[in-house]
Order: sequence, then structure tokens, then C-alpha cells
Amino acid sequence: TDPCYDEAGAPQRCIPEFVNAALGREVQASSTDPRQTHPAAFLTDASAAADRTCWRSETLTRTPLNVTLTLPLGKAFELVYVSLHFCSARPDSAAVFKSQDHGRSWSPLRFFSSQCSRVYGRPSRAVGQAPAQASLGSIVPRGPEALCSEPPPRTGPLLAFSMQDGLPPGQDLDSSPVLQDWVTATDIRVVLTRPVGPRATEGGVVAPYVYSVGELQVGGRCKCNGHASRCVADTQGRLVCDCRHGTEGPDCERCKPFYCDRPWQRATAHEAHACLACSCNGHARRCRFNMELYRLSGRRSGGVCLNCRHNTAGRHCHYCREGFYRDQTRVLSHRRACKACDCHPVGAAGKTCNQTTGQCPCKDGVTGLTCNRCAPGFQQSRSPVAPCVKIP
Amino acid sequence: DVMPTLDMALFDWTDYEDLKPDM
Repeated sequence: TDPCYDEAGAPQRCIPEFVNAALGREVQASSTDPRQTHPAAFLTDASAAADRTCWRSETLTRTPLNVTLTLPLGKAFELVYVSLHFCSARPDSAAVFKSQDHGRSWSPLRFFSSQCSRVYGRPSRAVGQAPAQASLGSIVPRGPEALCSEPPPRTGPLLAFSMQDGLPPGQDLDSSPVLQDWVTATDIRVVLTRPVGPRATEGGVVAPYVYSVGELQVGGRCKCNGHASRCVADTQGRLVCDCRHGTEGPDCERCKPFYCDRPWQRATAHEAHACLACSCNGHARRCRFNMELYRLSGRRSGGVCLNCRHNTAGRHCHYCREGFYRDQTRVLSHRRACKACDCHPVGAAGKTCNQTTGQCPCKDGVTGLTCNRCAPGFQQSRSPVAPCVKIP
Repeated sequence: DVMPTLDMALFDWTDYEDLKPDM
């Protein structure tokens, strides 16, 4: 069974399973212990607490004591949490950033510091504490902001945060494009900035210090906008959604070329918003979306078929083009549903017949569907201009 | 009664060469 369709075959929202998006992915560390016995690969190997493998930075002796860990997720994910399990003492200050464009630009997700204002220029706020104007109106229009708080004292070697931290309760991802944007990331970057304790001397030489992390976890779901239940590797080995509902793209973020009868939309719990195929009666392979027609139809159908074949024409290739007429013995989708008019070269006054009945326009005294006979009371003349004349 | 179809051979195209269809 396909989770993207119900038992009756109707589309329904489907989402990939919750995973640790960091698992097995390669982390780029700006500093790694040169002995190679504590590589960055140990950050994402899901080693258990009992035999935890740890990445270690070089031994740092001068400020600034910044070390950066960059984790490409391979594609967009919708994040739920980020966590770092330290093998060394947890640093006093750390910042977590996200990228939504595969590392070209970065924006902050969260800061941890005992001195938020001095280190990051941000007010310190305990998790769960509401922002100054905690309301939908104040937060949602410009999007959630990265919080800065002291590392929680009781979490031991763990530094973790939820993407929901600091947001007003009752926020619904389905109905909030701002929240959808907030939780979306293609890459995560952690900047460890300030060791804990007396080593945190400002300027010049400091006591040797090593950052060491056993596990970097990024909990979330592969982002498919409700149109795929799993992500798979494509032919080039890139992670992409296994799109359903007539969608395509790495995140199922657009309709497939022929599925443009209505605009693309993200699926919600109540409505799958599947992309619909254009209705072209089997006579066109391409169509385009027309917003004006969509509005006029009561937001039901806006697809316009392109390049109708088999001598058909119209928005849905639903009638016959000029010079052809509908053969009522065949269904509209038949490739020979439209027959050539075949108007008689002498008896007909033109080459174009009625597109529905096939009746050619006949000269005076001529009859028949193709105007190939003289009407009763008329007989054939020798003149091609007036082929039938009244019988005297 | 079904009338016979127009017989193209009976037409005189002398004055209408330019209207004559390919036959």
C-alpha cells in the first residue's frame, strides 16, 4: 500500500519517517586532531554511549577559539531538534546556523552562551520564556528569531534545542508558511566559540584547549511538502523525495509538466492538494496553467492543452479542428475521432464542413454530406460552377 | 431515390481551367 493514497485510491498527505538526518553524513570540521584517530566521521556514526567514538579538534592555544562543524544534509529537511553530545567539557558559547540553499547563505537557529549580549549581541532568554511581545502578530510576520540562552545546567554533556523553543503554543506547521520556512534546512553549521571555565581568556595565548564531540544529531523529516512518504537516492546519488500526487522536484515542490490543471500546493492533514492532470482527451502531451481560467471556473480547473494532435482543437482538445468533423461512431479520446471533411471539389462551396455533423456547404441543387450528388429535381450539368441544374 | 454521384468526366473545364481540381 502507498501511504500517499487511501484505500479508495484518493490522494492523502504523506510524510517521510522521522530520522536523524545527520546519520552517516560527512561533517566538515575546520579543525581536526591531526593524529587522525578522532576524525569528523565520528560525529555522525551513531555510536552508543557505552563505546562512544569522538571527534576532536586540534589543541587550540590562541584566541579566537572558534571551531566550525558544517553538516550538509543533502537536501531540504524539516527539523525538529539539533543536539550535540560532547566528549569534552561543554563549551560556554556555541552557535547553530542553518542554510536553505546548500551552504550559499546562512541564518542563525540558536545561540548558547552565559554572556549572550557580549558574545552574540543578543538578549539572553531562558527557554520557555516568552518573548517581549509574544503573540502571533508579533512573531509570525517576520518569522521566528534565533534565541540565545545559557546552556542548560542539568543536561550534562548534551547541548540540544528544539525548533519549537520560544514559539507561541498552538503554532501549526500546516497553516504557517513562516514556520515551514523556519524549520527548513539543507545544511547545519555549529560554531563552537568559547570554551568553558578559566581557559576562556580573552586575547593572546590561552591554556591548551580541545573541543570534542561524540555525536551531532539533527532530528527531522525529509522535506517533501506532504507529497512523498520517503526519500531515495536519484540516479546521481542525490537524496530526493519519491514524489506522488503528480508532483516532482527534490522536495516535490512543483507539479509535473502535464499536471497543471490547478496550482501547486503543499498537502495538509485535511487536503492532499494533489496536482491534477490536464484534461486533454488523450490528444495532447503538454498543457499550461491559466490563472484567469482557473478563477473563472471557481478555482477548479485552469489547464489549457497545448498542441492538440489527431486533428483536435480547443482547451481540452475536445472538438475537431477546421476541415475536420467529429466521427460520432468513435469516442472522443480515439485517435481517429476527427475525420477529414472530404468536401466534393465541385459540388461543395468550400472545404470546411460543420465540425460536429460533417456537413459540407453545398452549391445550389447539390446535396449529400460531402455535396457529391444532385438534389432531387436537379441533374448534373457540364458546368463546374453550377454542377446541378433544375430539370426542365 | 439515391441520386448518382457527380461524374467528374462530364464537366467541361474549358472556361474554368483555373478551378479544375487535381483528379
